[in-house]
Amino acid sequence: DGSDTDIVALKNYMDAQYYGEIGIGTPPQKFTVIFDTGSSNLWVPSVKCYFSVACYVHSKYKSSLSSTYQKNGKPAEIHYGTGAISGLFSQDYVKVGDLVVKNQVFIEATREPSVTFLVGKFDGICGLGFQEISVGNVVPLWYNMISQGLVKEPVFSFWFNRNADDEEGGEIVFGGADPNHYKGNHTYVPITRKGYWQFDMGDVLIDGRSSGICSGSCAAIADSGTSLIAGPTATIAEINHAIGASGIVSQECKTVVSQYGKTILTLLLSERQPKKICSQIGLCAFDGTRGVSIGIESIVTENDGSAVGWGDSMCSACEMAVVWIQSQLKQNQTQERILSYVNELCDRLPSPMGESAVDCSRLSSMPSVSFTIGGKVFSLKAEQYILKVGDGPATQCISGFTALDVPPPRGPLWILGDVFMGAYHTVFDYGNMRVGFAQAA
Amino acid sequence: TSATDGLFRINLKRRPLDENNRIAARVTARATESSRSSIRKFGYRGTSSLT
Repeated sequence: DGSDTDIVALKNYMDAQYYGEIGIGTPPQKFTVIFDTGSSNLWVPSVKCYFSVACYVHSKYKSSLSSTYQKNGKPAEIHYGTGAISGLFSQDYVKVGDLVVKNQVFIEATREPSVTFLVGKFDGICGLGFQEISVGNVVPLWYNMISQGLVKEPVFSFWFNRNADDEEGGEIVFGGADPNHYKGNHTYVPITRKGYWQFDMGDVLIDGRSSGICSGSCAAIADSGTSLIAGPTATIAEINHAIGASGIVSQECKTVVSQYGKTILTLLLSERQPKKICSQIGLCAFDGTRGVSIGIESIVTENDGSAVGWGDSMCSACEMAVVWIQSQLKQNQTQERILSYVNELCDRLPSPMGESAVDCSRLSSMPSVSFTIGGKVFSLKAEQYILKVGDGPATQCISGFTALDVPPPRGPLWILGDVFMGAYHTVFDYGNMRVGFAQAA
Repeated sequence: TSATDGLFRINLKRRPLDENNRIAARVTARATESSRSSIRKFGYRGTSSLT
């Protein structure tokens, strides 16, 4: 429903790099699809798609060629943040590896207007999420695999090969996990919100130090359909600062630091409730649990007499400053150093869902970024969270982190995409409603 | 794929990140941001549901 929009909007199929082959119909018509744990529908382009260029450059399903096709005909539409598809529901056999899933309802897409689907090397998407987020409440392919007794164990697992030199891209295993592709035991955490493969995650550490925002707890989703790791802007700005990634300069952020930085520090030192500080200094209202924007446009006059306006972003900037200052205080930094550091962080704020470039020659000096899951620390080295684009002297390095802000109670939320799942072999255990991570091999 | 051990393996292909898909991603991101602004402006709550 509408409340899920923020999360679906994250899906960045443009960068999703791992895809496999399935067959639909009898005889099977082949399609390349992304196996996506962040959605729950299966869709492929339809031969009845006439007005979208994307359909002309991808394989298309033709029901008349299939002896097992059954008409459904209900209209369907899925809105992703990076595009939308629409079409009709149909029903047919779906071949996944050696498995044949009978009577699977899927979407024949007749419109794919987004450039995302035009440029994508994949034809469609195979959702491996829960039925709760399935458009049209369609029974997902994975559910039918289980109910039709095709797999012994209700478990599937992902291995992404992050070695760019290898031809093999990775492997999805239905029915269990391949011991050749992980080391040691998996650490399992329970699913906390059925729909997505969502679980509770602890602190995020930068070079072993707490970044603050998840020191209580954060929600996280294991999402094979997203390339990068997405998390709260405040933490991504800290990571950007630590790895030297470029950011956008936020005037609101700098204003909060210069005008209210000392006050925030004083209030934190006097052990006021951190969540109430921004409302106490008048930048946010307080809704009982956290600061919320007061929705007032403020106008200040610059020295040259020009008027500068700012809006609700002052509240967000203040809340970030509180988290940063609090985290620095815990590290016993001096007040002067804290304010200087926080001011520097304002220069490192990431563009929402944007990419950040870093200096390739500095990889060896970049810190590890770690995620606490099930009480264990899962670290990523720079080589694991920096993506390289191009070859030789033209190589560019892109940070594997991007910003996504989901407010409480659903957030703060982290999306652990391929960058994380590449480092850690991931088991999706439907039978026990849990997700497990182990070092990938 | 092989089912001898009860595991059904599907090989995945990998697409390296390249300049073309990055440019396309930026175009899409801008379009998304613009549509989000419209949603906010008109107070529309988008849905991902059966039409």
